[in-house]
Amino acid sequence: EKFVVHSIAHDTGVAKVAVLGVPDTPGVAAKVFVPLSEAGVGVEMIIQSIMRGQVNDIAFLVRKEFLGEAIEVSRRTAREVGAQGVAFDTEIGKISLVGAGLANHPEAPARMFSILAGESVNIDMISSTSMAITCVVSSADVERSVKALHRSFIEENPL
Amino acid sequence: EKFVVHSIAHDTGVAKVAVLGVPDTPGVAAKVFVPLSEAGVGVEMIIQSIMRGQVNDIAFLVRKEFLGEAIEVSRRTAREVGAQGVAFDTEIGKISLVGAGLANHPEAPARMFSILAGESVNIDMISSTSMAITCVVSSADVERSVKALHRSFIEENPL
Ligand SMILES: C[C@@H](O)[C@H](N)C(=O)O
Ligand SMILES: C[C@@H](O)[C@H](N)C(=O)O
Repeated sequence: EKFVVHSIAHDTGVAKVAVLGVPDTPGVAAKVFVPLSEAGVGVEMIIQSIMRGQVNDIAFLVRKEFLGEAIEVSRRTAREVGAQGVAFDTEIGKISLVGAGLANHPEAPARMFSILAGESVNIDMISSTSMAITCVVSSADVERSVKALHRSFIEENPL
Repeated sequence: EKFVVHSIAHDTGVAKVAVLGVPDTPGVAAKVFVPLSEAGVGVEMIIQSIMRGQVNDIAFLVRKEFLGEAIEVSRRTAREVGAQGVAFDTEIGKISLVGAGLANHPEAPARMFSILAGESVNIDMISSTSMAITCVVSSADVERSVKALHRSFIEENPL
């Protein structure tokens, strides 16, 4: 019997960077990520939601050791494209529900978010695919979040 | 020799829904997705970026056939949590660069976004993992975007 959720993963070796209030026009995402690539800064969990007004925010995670470089490069880009600025946060972690077919199982994100709510954990960023639902939370909340998710999805009530 | 980018995927059978201006406090994401799950509405590409002020937007994709149900459920939730409202769009498609180890290859998103910029395609939403970089664009832009990405990443300059 194939489980939809296989495992819970977590990673506190990441930091968040966000370029805020970028013009929402073609070419801007390229302007953000080309210099990062040229600087050899690996990027994970790129997230851009829908625009607000004519601007958008582009957020991404980097390994903590690349944060300084990522901020420096991003500030230069922000000036060039007329963005509002650059925000960053090192006190974060990412938690992933890992599995398969999650797009056909809405109970997976529903339960994951309910469990985090039950732990009074605020969800900072969310990104999902058919194979993983990833939440960014405060690093202080990672341990108990992972424990609670593991208890429900792996131990007590496998999905 | 293992390629980092294996293929280009696309899907125009999706519609976008966004619950706008939700309070950014624990339990809100659960309030959005539990009713959708109870209504049997599958959700893909959930995206929530960093908050702005004390509010955030939660966007997600559904198969087009579930859009009506998703909007109805989401509007009820929006009222309950004091959100600003619900936006939706059917004239979209998602395009994915599919591969492996993409978090260590920042040239992949840099090139993907540059190619879309070269086609004057505006990128509406972005979500990435180590295995895929997915962009939401207007449905009218999907065909030429996929062609251009395929020409570069698969035919002419495999990564
Ligand atoms: C905001 C940014 O993604 C912009 N829409 C672009 O296409 O590059
Ligand atoms: C916005 C929403 O994700 C909220 N932060 C929550 O934790 O539920």
